[in-house]
Amino acid sequence: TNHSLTKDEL
Amino acid sequence: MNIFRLFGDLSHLLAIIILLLKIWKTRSCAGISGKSQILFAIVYTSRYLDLMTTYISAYNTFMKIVFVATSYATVFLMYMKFKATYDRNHDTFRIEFLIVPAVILALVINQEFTVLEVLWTFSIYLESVAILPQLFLVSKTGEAESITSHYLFALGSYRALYLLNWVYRYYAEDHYDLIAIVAGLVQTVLYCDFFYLYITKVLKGKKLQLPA
Repeated sequence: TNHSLTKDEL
Repeated sequence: MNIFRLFGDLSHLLAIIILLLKIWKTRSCAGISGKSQILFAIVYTSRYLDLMTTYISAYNTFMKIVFVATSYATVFLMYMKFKATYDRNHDTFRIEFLIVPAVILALVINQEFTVLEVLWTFSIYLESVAILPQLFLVSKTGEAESITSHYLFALGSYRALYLLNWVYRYYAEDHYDLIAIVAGLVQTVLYCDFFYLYITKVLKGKKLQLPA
């Protein structure tokens, strides 16, 4: 799982 | 971007618009917790610091700026422009009881011990409980105007839709973030009682009134 993917959420 | 996330974001945006319109049109912020609005301003400020460091998309940048700007605008309207209408006697929740544990938890449970990462994690934890002063105010006065109920419903739906988004991303993209998921679950659970009252009362045209 890539944590930075969640950062593209708001 | 999947449909759950899009509708989650739109629901969040709708909540903010409803709140600002309510305050602006009625020239009053009665029934709204300034404490919750301060917490939201802190949440967006600490979460969107990455606006300075990372570019993701025009949509992402636009929404982040809107969320930060409107949260400050709301606090300004409540504490400055329409200060006289602010329900300060009922808005007595102590926000340090939410901020301090969120800080400690973010320092202990995070993905990476860096300033930006800890602040991001803090904002996720704080957001999950930021609505408590508002729910406390509603329970203290025993009622909420319909427009305030619509605001709360839109705001609560946003994280519930994000939960569906995370379920979708887990299966479709093999992606999950446990910190966001657990905090999102807590956040949504806090609204459950309100959701029940909203569906059984407000949608049937009645005012949201808590049982005596």
